[in-house]
Amino acid sequence: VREKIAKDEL
Amino acid sequence: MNIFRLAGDMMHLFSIIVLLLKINATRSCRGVSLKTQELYAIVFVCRYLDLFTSFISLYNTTMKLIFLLSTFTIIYWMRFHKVIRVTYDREQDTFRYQFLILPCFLLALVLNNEFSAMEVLWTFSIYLEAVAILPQLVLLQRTNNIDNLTGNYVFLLGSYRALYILNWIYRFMTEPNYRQYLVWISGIVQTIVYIDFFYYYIRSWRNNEKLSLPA
Repeated sequence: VREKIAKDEL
Repeated sequence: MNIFRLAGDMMHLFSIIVLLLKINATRSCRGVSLKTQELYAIVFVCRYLDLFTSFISLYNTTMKLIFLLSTFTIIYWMRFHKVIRVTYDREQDTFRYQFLILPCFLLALVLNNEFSAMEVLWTFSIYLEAVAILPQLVLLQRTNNIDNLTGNYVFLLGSYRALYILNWIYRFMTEPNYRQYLVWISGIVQTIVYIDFFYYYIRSWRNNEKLSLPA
């Protein structure tokens, strides 16, 4: 299962 | 955006401002590791490729541009500024960072969430950031007189990492399906790297002594 990546972090 | 995340980002921003001010005001980059700055440049370039592909918020874009621009400014000063470059501790800043870059890249090739160029480079930046401070810590250890601003710079950077862990805990508890194991593990490793420094920083502050790290 792929992670839901929070690309909103810096 | 929660308070821990915002505070973490502000610590990161302050750390960079402190470093820019120190170098600019004293015309000296003594005690600053060019290798660490170059590693951060690689980290930011690889991670912020999404500036071209996705827009998250004005805050997000602005911060990314500030981090990129400030890091390249510091590198430019340390390499080319005719007064500042002379003060660079070239002989002391000898950490061989290829031994960090290569393993991080190989790890990103193997351990990632999606085998695509963007995703591998992003993952590489996550791994590399975890160890990017090492040349700076080694240089501090070799510097007899660590000036306050350099010490504060590293302390602020470490605080930023610690606050990000609190941010992850907060988000994990409040957002359904929020998880990012690779980022968490790298972030925890990165924070552990600072623990020794924190110990000596706080001790010197409490005892009112100048900061020095035992070799």
